[in-house]
Amino acid sequence: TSLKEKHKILHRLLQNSTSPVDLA
Amino acid sequence: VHHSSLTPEQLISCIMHAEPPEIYLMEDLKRPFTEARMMMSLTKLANKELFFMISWAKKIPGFVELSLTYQMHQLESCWLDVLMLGLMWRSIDHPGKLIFSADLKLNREEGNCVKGIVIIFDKLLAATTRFRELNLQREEYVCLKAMILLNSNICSTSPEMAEDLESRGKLQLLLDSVTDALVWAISKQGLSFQLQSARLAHLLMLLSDIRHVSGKGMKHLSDMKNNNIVQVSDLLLEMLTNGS
Repeated sequence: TSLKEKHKILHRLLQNSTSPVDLA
Repeated sequence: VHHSSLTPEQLISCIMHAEPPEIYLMEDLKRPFTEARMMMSLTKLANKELFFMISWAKKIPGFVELSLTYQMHQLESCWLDVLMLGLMWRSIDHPGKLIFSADLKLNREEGNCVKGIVIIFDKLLAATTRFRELNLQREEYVCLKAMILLNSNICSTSPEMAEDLESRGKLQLLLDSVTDALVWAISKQGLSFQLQSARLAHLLMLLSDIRHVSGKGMKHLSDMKNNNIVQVSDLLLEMLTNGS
């Protein structure tokens, strides 16, 4: 959990099937 | 098609398709340059590129099959190396210039306005010159960039990652596949076997120079942020904090 907390944005961008660029 | 069944040629084709598009700062960096303005432009570009980089990584065959922990660790360990190699590739045909984006092209003297950045510019220019001397090919470039991503954290001591033997094994296989692809790209160039080996060594040795400059860059950006010279956006801040 701490790792995910530390990497909130990166975690979300990797996990989401939407392109990170579209989420930006 | 699973990545393990791809030929080196097919793998390179996939990695080529993953390449991010050309990026633009989309605003004029007003002259005369000031430390704050230049740092703001450079960090703004870096933040834009990070989103494209995460998108790129997800398209590297096999990357999303690694555990999320591995994916995060790989990216946070290598992001500035990847940005710097991209910068060198864009600058390869422009001796003496660093092409940060199509609309932000700087020479070393223009770095004088930012304390401590000229030494980093010089190292970036020197590595770019070396790639120019080697006549780096696009296929080799995309392989080297993927290798940076896959190799960046291979010696991690994190217990959480050491226990994830499945991802560790997958990562090693992926790295082997990309290495094979690089060897294949070099072998197409009609060089003697001896010269092929020498070229492979020269290209790979440059990765350690890039690692060295990216370490300097991380330190520089951290100092700039800590001294409130530049504000760092959320994603960049997260990568800077966790990657250093």
